[in-house]
Amino acid sequence: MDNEIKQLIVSDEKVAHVQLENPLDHALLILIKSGYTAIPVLDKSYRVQGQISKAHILDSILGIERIEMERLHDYKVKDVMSPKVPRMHKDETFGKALMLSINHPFVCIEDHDHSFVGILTRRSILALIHRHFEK
Amino acid sequence: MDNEIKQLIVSDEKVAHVQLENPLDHALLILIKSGYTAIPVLDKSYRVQGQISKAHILDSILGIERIEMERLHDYKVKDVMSPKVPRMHKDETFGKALMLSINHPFVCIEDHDHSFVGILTRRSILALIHRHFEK
Ligand SMILES: Nc1ncnc2c1ncn2[C@@H]1O[C@@H]2COP(=O)(O)O[C@H]3[C@@H](O)[C@H](n4cnc5c(N)ncnc54)O[C@@H]3COP(=O)(O)O[C@H]2[C@H]1O
Ligand SMILES: Nc1ncnc2c1ncn2[C@@H]1O[C@@H]2COP(=O)(O)O[C@H]3[C@@H](O)[C@H](n4cnc5c(N)ncnc54)O[C@@H]3COP(=O)(O)O[C@H]2[C@H]1O
Repeated sequence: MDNEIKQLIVSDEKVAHVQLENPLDHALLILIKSGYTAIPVLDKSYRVQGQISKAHILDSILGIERIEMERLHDYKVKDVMSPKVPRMHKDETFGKALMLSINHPFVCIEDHDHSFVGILTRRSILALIHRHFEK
Repeated sequence: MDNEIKQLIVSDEKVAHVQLENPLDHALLILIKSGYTAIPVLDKSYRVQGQISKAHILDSILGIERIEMERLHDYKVKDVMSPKVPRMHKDETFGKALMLSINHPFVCIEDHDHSFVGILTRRSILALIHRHFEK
């Protein structure tokens, strides 16, 4: 199983993501439309800076009784996102990807210059293991 | 690896869950407080009927511009939940749990009379595989 992780990667153009400076109403729209729980946050030089989820956005602005939707535009992604997101290099082993996926639904994959290459999901790791398990 | 799944199960008293007839404001509170993306929905005889997530609740009442929080109490969990949730019997094999976890973050575990025993999470499956992988 210690083969390359390259063929498991969801490549960057298929990954829903936002930028640090995006307003929160834009980020909420991307999260709702994509249907994903959490997505990566990139900076202008295409490097991963963290992740953001619907829960982050809702927690940050949950006013008493009602969510003030009109305040969403005044905040930016970087104001509420989590800087903690697992990352690894595209040439590292499957064992490392497996270890990181224990506590994280997805792992960000980077190039030698730390630019974003894509993500590795628990689903793709479990599907590979199941194929080996059945043999 | 084809050992019992019993020691991997998160037992029912540790699983955040709601009932079919609970109002949606109660369900949203449980989801936000627990921090979980989706949780099981049980009926009065403690059988799994589906699952509900914050996205289900937000999608169902997302009015134009603002989420009408006061309407939440008028709906019930059964009105917006998803009836699709993977389930298996507590005596079934690890292979079946692995297969189901490919496309589902958690699997509901049932007894011989279909009563709820607990859930099996991707995390516990990945942790077990990693332990075997390292040997
Ligand atoms: N549109 C869809 N079609 C089919 N199945 C879907 C789906 N959306 C969600 N799922 C299923 O639900 C799991 C959990 O998704 P979630 O959005 O919570 O959590 C996701 C999401 O936060 C992130 N993710 C996955 N694909 C992504 C993408 N293309 N762009 C951005 N984030 C992604 O990685 C987490 C783990 O993904 P993973 O595939 O292991 O696990 C997914 C997948 O098995
Ligand atoms: N309070 C916490 N402490 C430590 N880690 C946490 C955590 N909350 C979430 N995580 C981490 O994030 C993963 C995704 O959680 P999520 O809530 O999207 O998705 C969860 C949630 O929908 C459900 N779940 C897990 N434990 C639950 C429980 N005690 N009650 C109800 N639902 C639970 O099963 C899904 C998969 O759980 P899994 O453990 O494989 O994977 C978890 C775990 O690795």
